[in-house]
Amino acid sequence: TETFVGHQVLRITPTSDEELQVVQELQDLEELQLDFWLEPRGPGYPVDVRVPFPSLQSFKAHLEANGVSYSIMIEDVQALVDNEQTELLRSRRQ
Amino acid sequence: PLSTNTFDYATYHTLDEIYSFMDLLVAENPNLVSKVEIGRSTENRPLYVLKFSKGGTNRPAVWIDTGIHSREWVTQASGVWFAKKIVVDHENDEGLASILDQMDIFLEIVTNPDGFAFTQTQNRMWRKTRSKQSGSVCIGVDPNRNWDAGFGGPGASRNPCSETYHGPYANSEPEVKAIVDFVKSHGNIKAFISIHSYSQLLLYPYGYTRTPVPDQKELHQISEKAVTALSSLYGTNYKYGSIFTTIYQASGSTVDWTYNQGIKYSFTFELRDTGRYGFLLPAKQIVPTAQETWLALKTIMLYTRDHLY
Repeated sequence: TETFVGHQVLRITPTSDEELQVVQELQDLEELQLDFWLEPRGPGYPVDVRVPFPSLQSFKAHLEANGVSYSIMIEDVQALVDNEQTELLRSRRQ
Repeated sequence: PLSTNTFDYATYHTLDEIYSFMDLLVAENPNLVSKVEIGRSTENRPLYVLKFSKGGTNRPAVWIDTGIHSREWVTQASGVWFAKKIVVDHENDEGLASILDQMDIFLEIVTNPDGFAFTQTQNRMWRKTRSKQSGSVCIGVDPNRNWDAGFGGPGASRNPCSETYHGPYANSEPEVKAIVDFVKSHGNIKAFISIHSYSQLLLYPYGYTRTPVPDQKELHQISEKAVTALSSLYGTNYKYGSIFTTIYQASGSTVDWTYNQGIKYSFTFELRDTGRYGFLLPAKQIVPTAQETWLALKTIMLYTRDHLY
């Protein structure tokens, strides 16, 4: 089973075409294993991306180096998945 | 549970539990609900559609599907809730009763069962089908890029490892082909609603081109009514518009194909939320999400009933 320990979902809201391009360039880097929950649409629209732990540092550094601000939507994906599983098991027991 | 009255609608369920729910619902309501198998998935799971009908043959119909992207769990859970709602309200809700007096409703709750089973066992974040791609180690096709509408154009990926991979050819996915064949053989579907999550949007064609559909004005008006009804319950804020202008270019999408088949009232929903939990929406939000969405669905179905073509 795939686990998501340390994976974070970041929310990026590009404010310009240049910033949008920075995000779109990252989209093509397969080795980062990025999972776009909300795809890049245009300046002003949020982009949500699940970033695996091994890619997190370099991904954030790249955004910061290009002046692209971001926020953390989900601190640890695995924690939410575990929550969900616990709920599922509890309701099944009931 | 011995009956659909004791079924827990406020939690997520496994594929088997949802299939058992369907059988219970049919057994409890033989004069209203039947189960149709429209095909088999890549891994040979049955593709079940619930039919809600008061009789007649080949009557005008509404199609609703959920779960085409398997990780969007709130959609399958909402589909289960819709099924029960139709049964509970089919006589005492005047609007719904009048819809069923004239039309049938088809509801496919688990449109991508292989992907859904995979999210329950191997990878909660799985979105695509589970078909194998010759020449690639990557698995699966995005079933919302595999339809024969602008297929393979910008707004989908030709890379089998991409989440938006369009597949080797249009309708390559049996989960898509089964719906295509059903829609063509039925021939009298008047509204087609495909339900996704998240980002709280109500979308209509086109996605593959910026060109507005001929019925754009009418679809926009219907969307406004439907979103107003949805928001009236809990104030959930939706945006609406064409796929291309509201989100991005997406080729090979479901409702572009259904619209081009002549099904004028073709819509896609993107349910809760706007970006706190995303695909991991807590189970306690299932019922409120389904309740508010139902108001929008009823608005679209009532409009269709009054504007049959």
